[in-house]
Amino acid sequence: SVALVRGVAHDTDVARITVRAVRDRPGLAHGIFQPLADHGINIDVIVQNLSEAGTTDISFTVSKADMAAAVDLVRPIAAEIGAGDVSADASLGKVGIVGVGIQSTPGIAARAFGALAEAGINILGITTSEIRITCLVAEAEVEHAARTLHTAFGLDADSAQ
Amino acid sequence: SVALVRGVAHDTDVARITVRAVRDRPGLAHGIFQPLADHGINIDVIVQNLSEAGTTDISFTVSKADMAAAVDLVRPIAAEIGAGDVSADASLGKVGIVGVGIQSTPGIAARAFGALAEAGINILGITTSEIRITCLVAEAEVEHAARTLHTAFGLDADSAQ
Ligand SMILES: C[C@@H](O)[C@H](N)C(=O)O
Ligand SMILES: C[C@@H](O)[C@H](N)C(=O)O
Repeated sequence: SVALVRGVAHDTDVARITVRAVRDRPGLAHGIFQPLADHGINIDVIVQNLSEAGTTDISFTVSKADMAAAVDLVRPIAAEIGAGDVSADASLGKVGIVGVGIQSTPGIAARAFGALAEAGINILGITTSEIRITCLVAEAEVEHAARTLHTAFGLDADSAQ
Repeated sequence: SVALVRGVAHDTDVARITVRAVRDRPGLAHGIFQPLADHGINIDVIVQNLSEAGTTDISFTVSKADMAAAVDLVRPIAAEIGAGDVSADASLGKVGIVGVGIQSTPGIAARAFGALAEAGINILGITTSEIRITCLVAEAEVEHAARTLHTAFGLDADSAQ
């Protein structure tokens, strides 16, 4: 079935925190996220890619208001578990396309990435799910990226938030 | 509102392909995914984390049957765009929890990671969306991981596929 792209979602209240070089052994992701949960920090997107030489980076996004508290919690943990640096960036935003069957239709992601490329917008992070393809972009580009995706998918002015 | 974890989804028909060291400039993600779309390769999860020294790894998952074709398409592209190695791994599976409000409730991800940690299951990749937290684990662990998450979230024997 062809994906029905229903809308473009965007959000500028995004900060990404990255813990570099987390050892790829059971329990370390839990070690990072349990204290954040205990302090009621609301985590949005979590990303871990393939490890290399036994470690991998783990990133997560929070609201800009929570960034400092999250970094203060995670820095000592990273040291404790022998991970690398913790970095934080609030100059980000999220933009993405939303719709049923997005993931199972070849070409949707390529069209979204192509549209952003043509607009000269750099993709700073990617995550997907059955109904969404989400890109992190520079905060200053979020509006431009959202408009670009609207045009690329022939959507009207309304957008899913 | 408290997340309602409705079920545990799992899938062993997963292969992950990783393109290392993709330059972090507009257009390169499109360069990787357009040929895959042109050949009708169905991409499931796409993951890009924070770049380091101007490059970042991009991973994506396909069905095991599509892995070889996807690698054959992506290897020459990676060379063309000056990226690093392309690696592929079919010994993987996906397991995750599904439910409304999962992402917006602190502690759900930590509980999932904690349960897998306690069971000694290593998390090989993470992606999240509003309604899902998905972990890549070794294929041999998928059943064990699914049972572990069922127990951790007090679910009955049914599961969302
Ligand atoms: C890196 C981290 O995810 C680790 N593999 C774990 O299971 O906790
Ligand atoms: C790495 C890749 O995503 C690149 N930043 C792009 O926009 O295509």
